[in-house]
Amino acid sequence: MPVFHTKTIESILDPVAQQVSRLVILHEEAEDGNAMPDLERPVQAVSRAVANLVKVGRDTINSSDDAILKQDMPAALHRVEGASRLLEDASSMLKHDPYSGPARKKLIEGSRGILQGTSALLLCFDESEVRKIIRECKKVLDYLAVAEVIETMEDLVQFLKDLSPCLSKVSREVSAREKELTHQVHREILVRCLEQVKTLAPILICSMKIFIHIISQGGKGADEAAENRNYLAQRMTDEINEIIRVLQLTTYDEEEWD
Amino acid sequence: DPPTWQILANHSKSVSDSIKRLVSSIRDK
Repeated sequence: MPVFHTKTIESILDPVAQQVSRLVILHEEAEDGNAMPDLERPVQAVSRAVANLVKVGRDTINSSDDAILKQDMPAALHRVEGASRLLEDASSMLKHDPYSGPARKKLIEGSRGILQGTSALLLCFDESEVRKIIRECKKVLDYLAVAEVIETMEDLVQFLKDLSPCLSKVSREVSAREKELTHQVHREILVRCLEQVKTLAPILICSMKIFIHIISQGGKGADEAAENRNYLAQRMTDEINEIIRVLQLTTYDEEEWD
Repeated sequence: DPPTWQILANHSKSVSDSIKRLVSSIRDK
């Protein structure tokens, strides 16, 4: 089970997670009484980097119209800032006493906090981006819902003009998202569902054309044609709903993360 | 929103790199 949700997040945080693990080991090894070096400069570098990240985070919150992001991201920023202060405290304590046990604990707590806070921040923004994809998916669902009221060729042409760009956008964005995910099974589901949607779309349009033709000729078989059209619309709806469901899944194993 | 994502990712990477340097500093000394 992958620990990080997407490849981008993994590439940023996995090296840090490994370093924090090493720090914990170093701390345990140092229980025999080795003096900690002066960490003022590297800790100041962390503080500067954190300050820049927090500023960018605040700008993101202010410029976003996503209410959930506006609600969740401040906590992540707060976590990172608090962790940075722990590192500064640890550095200051170690300057006075290089053997200080509490200072070493703060060092580890601070490093972990940076990792967790940064992860929370990136996940928060990532979820916001996923919500945008889902909004586009829901537009397709809205169009599919009106398929059954299309009864003229003019309406069908307009339906197609409206649906096509929407469907293209969903296809592009879901495909890009699938490549980013670290969870293999979720990726496979998205690929499969997207293929189904692409296969069903032209068949649905065809079935709508057949229905319109039959009712315009006043011929028999309108009910069957309508049933066929509705079946195909429902199939596409189910696939889009499955895409929405999988997009909202997280992949990380909470125990492994802890 | 690729531009915003890129900025966030870059700054997160800077934080990650600074933590890595901190830990390396402890280990090396």
